[in-house]
Amino acid sequence: SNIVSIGNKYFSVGFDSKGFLNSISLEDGSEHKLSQNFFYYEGAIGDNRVFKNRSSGAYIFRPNSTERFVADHVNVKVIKGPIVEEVHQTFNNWISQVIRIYRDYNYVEFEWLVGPIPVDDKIGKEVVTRFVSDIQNSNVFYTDSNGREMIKRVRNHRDTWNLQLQEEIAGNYYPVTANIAIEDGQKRLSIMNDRSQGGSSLQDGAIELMVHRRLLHDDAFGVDEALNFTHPIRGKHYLLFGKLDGNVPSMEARERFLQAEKLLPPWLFFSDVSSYDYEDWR
Amino acid sequence: RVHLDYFSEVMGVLQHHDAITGTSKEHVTQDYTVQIYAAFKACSYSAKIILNQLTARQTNKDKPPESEAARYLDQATGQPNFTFEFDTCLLLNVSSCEISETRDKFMVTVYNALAHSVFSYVRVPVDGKYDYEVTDYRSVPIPHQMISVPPQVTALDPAKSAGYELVFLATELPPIGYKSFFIVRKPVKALNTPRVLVPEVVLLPNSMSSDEPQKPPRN
Repeated sequence: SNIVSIGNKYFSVGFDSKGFLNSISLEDGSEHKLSQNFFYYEGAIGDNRVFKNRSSGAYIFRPNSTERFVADHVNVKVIKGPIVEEVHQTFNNWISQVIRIYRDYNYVEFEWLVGPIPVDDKIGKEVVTRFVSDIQNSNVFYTDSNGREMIKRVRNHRDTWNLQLQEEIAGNYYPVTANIAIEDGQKRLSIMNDRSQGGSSLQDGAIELMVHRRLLHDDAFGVDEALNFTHPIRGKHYLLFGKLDGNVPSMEARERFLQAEKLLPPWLFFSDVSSYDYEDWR
Repeated sequence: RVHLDYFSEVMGVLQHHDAITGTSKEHVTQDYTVQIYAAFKACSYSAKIILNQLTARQTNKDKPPESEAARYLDQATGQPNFTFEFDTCLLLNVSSCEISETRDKFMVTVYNALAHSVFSYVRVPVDGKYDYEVTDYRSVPIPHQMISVPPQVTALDPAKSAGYELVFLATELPPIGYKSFFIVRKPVKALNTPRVLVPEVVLLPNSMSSDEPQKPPRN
């Protein structure tokens, strides 16, 4: 059928016939919509003399349009084993990803590889990964405060003044140093990252994080140089999805533990013991 | 202390907001990388000393730790110049490690910096032309899985990337402590033990005595 799924005792995720993630099934048997894809924004270009002519650059995220798709289908390789199950996705020749579920972890790991971002068309690009679920979060999402408490964000809103957003995408972006989450009273989706990124929820059920940028114009805020990064970037996102039904530990507690484990991961040390038997070495 | 101070100073430099957010010029970012690399290598020397002393304490609690590990190992192997080296692999993020890809036998020591017990899946770059046996510090076989690395990742460092990773579960890593795993590579089909799952057992470090918590709560 060309439709595959990977999972463990806690949940499984399914992929559609085009290779995109499209569902998650929990251990109680419930199935929920959950998709993921990469997009990019094209950076605005201007002479920086007035606000409306500001270029997207090192300090400024200023897309000139809505997002662009990077692929309409994904090449997929599926690997299943007793310890880990993986789906290797190739979106195009500069974006690929491994979606991974370990036997004993209750989260999904996304290891993405993006770049070098092509600029042959002379257009700067800012690449985002976007997760879309069936959660009705009513414009509300949460981002962490430098790894500490989660702060409530409301789309197109500020608490202390009446907001008229001139830039509805960038104006709703917030810093995400550890975690971004949405919930609707029944379910909660959170994405944890391995480095600081910008993120938002631009529509109900969706979370997006910017993973890489390559821009060709300076934004006149002091760097005096375009943010023209030529290298590929590899990183990880951790997805937790669950019901808010009073289970212990709660979703927030699971996120908190996972945050500590991912931001202070075990250190690996390697020793060459070629010349010794194990017992002697020990 | 000199190395630790140097590392601290570099970490101070890298608190600059351009270093944190990636808004610096590319050659500045590369200089940040050079600085943190130099500091990391210098400090890894100190880390080796610390780990040597930790190992010595675990080896024999009654004797002074400073030279006990080296002395014990010398007696065991009969080789007076035994060196006790721990190395970090700074290219693990592109699935590359010189020791694990090229040595017939190597040890992976997993250090848990958290104040509570954790379990963690370990991924080690290996050469796909071989099969591997993984045992813990009591010679108990550990179930493992070989898995291919995507070609886009191996292309990042084609001179070094192995193309495969060995995955196994490190259980019950003690708080602010470590466990070591012994890995031997063998020609395919030469393994005596089939790759089957064995029952999980909770293994306590030798240094734990009976009046200490026997089984930290799992997260």
